[in-house]
Amino acid sequence: MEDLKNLSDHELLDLLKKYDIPHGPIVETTRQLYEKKLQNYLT
Amino acid sequence: TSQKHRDFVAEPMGEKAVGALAGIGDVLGKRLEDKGFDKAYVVLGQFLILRKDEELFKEWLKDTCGANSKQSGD
Amino acid sequence: TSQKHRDFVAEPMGEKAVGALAGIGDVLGKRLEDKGFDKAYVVLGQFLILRKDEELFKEWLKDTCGANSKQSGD
Repeated sequence: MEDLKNLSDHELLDLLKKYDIPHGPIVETTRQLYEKKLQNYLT
Repeated sequence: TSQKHRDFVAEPMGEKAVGALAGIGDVLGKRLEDKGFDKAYVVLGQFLILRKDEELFKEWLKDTCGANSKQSGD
Repeated sequence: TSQKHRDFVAEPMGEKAVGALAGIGDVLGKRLEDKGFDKAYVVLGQFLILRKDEELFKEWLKDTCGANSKQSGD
């Protein structure tokens, strides 16, 4: 989870697209949710 | 839907507090307020920014205030 | 207000693209789409999340897509 936190919004967005995870824009109130969803997906 | 929800949608949400939302009682309302989601329209904003995706929104609500599936469903 | 804005508010925003918003042309629209703000309702969500604070919203728009003060004012 740590390294996901270090990603830029753009990099996080690219990963969400790459793994076809439903998402919207990454803003302050959505970033944590998307980091968690990516983490779940990767593990 | 619940009477609370019918009351809510019967008029413009305006400046209604987050607790006016169906499924959001005192405990969940307080947790949401503590995270800046004190008004119903701010929660609507979050729903829109999650692209109106119900599953994403329910997951966000669970993570943010501990809503269970019934509460987030409401 | 511009004709574009009058056209926009004349009917529900539904699934309108972000480019339907007054002040958002092709260049700004593309930048917003690249960041996930492809629909007008998603931008509305951000405005609500920013508690309908116009100054905050204009600043966010400038940071996110480089809108100038006229464009963000529109």
